[in-house]
Amino acid sequence: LRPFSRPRVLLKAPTLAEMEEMNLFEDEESP
Amino acid sequence: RPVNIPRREKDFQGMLEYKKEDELKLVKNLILELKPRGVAVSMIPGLPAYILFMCLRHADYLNDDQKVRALLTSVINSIKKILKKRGDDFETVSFWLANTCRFLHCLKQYSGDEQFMKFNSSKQNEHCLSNFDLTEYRQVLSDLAIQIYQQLIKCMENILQPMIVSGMLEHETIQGVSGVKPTGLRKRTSSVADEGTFTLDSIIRQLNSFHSIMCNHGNDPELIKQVVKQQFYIIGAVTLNNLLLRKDMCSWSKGMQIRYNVSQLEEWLREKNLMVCGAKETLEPLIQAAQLLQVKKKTDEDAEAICSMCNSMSTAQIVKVLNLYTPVNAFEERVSVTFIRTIQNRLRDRKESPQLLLDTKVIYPVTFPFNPSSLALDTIQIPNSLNLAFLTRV
Repeated sequence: LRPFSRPRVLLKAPTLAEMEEMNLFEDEESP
Repeated sequence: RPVNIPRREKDFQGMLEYKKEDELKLVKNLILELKPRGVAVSMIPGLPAYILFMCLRHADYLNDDQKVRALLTSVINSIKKILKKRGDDFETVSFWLANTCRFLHCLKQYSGDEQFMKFNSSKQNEHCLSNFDLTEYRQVLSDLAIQIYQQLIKCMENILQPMIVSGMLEHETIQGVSGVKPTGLRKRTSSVADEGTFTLDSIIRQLNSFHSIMCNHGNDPELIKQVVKQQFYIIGAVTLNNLLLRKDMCSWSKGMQIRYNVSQLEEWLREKNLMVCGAKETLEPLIQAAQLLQVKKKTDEDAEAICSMCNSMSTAQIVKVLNLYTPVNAFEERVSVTFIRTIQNRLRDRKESPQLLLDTKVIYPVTFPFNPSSLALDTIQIPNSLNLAFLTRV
C-alpha cells in the first residue's frame, strides 16, 4: 500500500516580491 | 549486580513541533542571528535547512495550511533580510545559498512526487509531506536561490577583480623572460603599494578560499562548478580586456607569462577535479591572445595559421593585439601594416559583433540540479548552541 496516494492540496504561493510585502518583521533599519 | 542496559532511543518521525508564537523566534535564532563562522562551523552542512524542513513537515502533518504558509514566508523573508544586511560577506552568502538549495532539495525529495523519490530509502519515503503540494513555493525558493547566486557572484567579483590585472598580467613569475622593457613604455603600477601587489599566488589562494568555504557549507558540487566557471570567465575577461588596452602587455614575453599563469589555473582545476565544468573553456580567448603574441606574424602562411588558431577571438581583438604588439628583444619585429591587412581580409566574412572588450558583468545562467540527501531526518539532532530548545522532536 502506498502511504502517500492521497492527493495533496496545492498551496498557492505569492511571488518573491509579493512575499516581501507581507514581511512580518519590523525593519530595525527603517526609522 | 546492576546491568547497564542501553536505553533504546525513542523512535522519531523526523518532525519538529513548534508553537505558532515561536515562529519568529525560530527564524531569528536559526537565520537572522546565526553566524556562519560561529556555531555553524561544527554543524552538519545544511542543518538549518533540515531543521526548517522538519518544522514544515510538522505543520503539514497538522494539516494547517496557515502555519505552512506563515513558516515559508518567514523563512524566505528572513533569508532575504540577512542577505540584505550581510550580502557583501562571501561566507554569509555561500552559507545561505547552500541552505536555500538544501531546503529546495528537501521540498522536492519529500514532495511525494515520484521523479524525486528514486534515491529515497523506504524510511525517507515515509517522511514525505502528507497534506500539501508545495510546487509553487518551490518556484519561489528557486527564484530566491537565483538571487542569492547572483549576489555570491558579485561578492566574489569584488574580491577577485582587484587581483586580476596585477596577478595575471603585471607580476612576473618567470624570471629573466621579459629581458629589457620596451623602450618608451612606462611601467604601470597599480594603486596598491608594492607589498600589497597581488600575484598569481594571491589569485590561487583566493580561489582555494572560495572553494573551501563553499564546500564546507555543503554547496552542491554542480553549483560549485558553475561558480568556478564564472570565476574563470571573470579572470579571463578582465585579463584580456587589459591586454587589449595596454601596449606594455603585448609582447612575446608577456605571452609566455600569460600562458604560464593559465597553466597554473588549469593545474588548480585539475587538483580540484573541476576540469569538466567549462571553466577552462572560458579562458580560450585569453589563451589564443597569448599564443598570438608568440607566433610568427609575417607570411601569408602565418596569417592563415593565426586565423584558424584565433577562433575564439573577434577580428577586432586580433587586429588590436597585432597593432599593439611591441618587440622587446632584437629578434622580434613589429607587425607590418600589410600583414594586418591580410588578416582583416581573411576574416572579413566572419559574422561576429564588432565589440572589442568582453563584458565582465555577464553572468552565465545558473541551474540547481536536484541533489537528494541520504540523511535520515529522524536521526537529526539539534545542537544546544542553536538555542532552539523550544522545538520538540516528534
